[in-house]
Amino acid sequence: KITIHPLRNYLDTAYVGNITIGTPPQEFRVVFDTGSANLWVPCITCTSPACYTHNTFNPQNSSSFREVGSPITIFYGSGIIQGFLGSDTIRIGNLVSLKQSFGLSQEEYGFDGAPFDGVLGLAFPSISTKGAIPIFDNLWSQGAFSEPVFAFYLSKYKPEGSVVMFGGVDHRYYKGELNWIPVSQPHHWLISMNHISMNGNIVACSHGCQAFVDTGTSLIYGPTDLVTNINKLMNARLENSEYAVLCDAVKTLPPVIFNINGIDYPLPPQAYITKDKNSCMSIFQGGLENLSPDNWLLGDVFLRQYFSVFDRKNERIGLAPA
Amino acid sequence: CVVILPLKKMKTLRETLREKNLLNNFLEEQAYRLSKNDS
Repeated sequence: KITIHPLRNYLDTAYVGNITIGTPPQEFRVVFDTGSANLWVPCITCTSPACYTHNTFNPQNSSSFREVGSPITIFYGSGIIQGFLGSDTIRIGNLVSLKQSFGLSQEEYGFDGAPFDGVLGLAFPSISTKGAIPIFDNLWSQGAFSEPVFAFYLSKYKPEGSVVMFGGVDHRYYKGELNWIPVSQPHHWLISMNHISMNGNIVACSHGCQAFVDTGTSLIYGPTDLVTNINKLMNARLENSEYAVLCDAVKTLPPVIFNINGIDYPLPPQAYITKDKNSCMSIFQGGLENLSPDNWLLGDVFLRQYFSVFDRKNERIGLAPA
Repeated sequence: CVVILPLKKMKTLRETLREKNLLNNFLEEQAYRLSKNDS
């Protein structure tokens, strides 16, 4: 069974949390990824270089482990994992998912140096590997939530302070009202976007487009020609495969405004320009046309500005200023 | 009954590669690998 998640690009993955698997618990650092639906961690038998620098799961040390056995292959934008399915008790904070199926990778390509051991997918079950019920669905069916929602607050300034919450929304993490946007199809967390503008001019997505709301990547991706246009409008120049801007431009550039469901979501230059030592880079990245000419990907840069709620029951996403 | 789990912001692989001046090589290699995958 092959599952493809072309969007997930671990190069820019930044926010990780801890989960435990098995009895007694073995701890892993995972990405809570709304762009995919599978949970996997490296297996102790994995011999790929990436597995030597990450925590690996030892099934023999867990009394609650059951081998499902089905082989899995998951393709990501910049890597592949291959392995088999198992089942065990998985803990996320106080949540306990019993008989939770998950992937154990035996081979990993392209994950060397990634700041996480595995991925915990939070997309819809329709894009999960056959036979592997996503952890959110398993917890939901086990009655773990009063409301089948999860939400992200991504801190702007500190490495700590970011949270993912399950089963409801803590209103202290956002200002004003949540604006609800229906998902375009119940497979990915994909929403319709009306347009993208700067200085009152539409600069991309002029006839509407689709946007993945993806916690598994940190930047904003779009079709190369449109992204190049946005980068040119901010006088960015290509330097070593990245668009560099003058750091002083942060004071003068306008916000980039994403209009979603008729509501403007401004992204200020302080958010879309990142400073790294003495250079400043635009976070707008091209290359998404391989997937579809009309798709954008809103990653952590966007989600740091906007608290996000993912409502599985009503198949909608809520956004409000963080 | 909201369960809140802390997340930590890690240095991304892009930032690490950029620091070591290896980003360009990585992106070129990745583009080559992806073009092979596409075909």
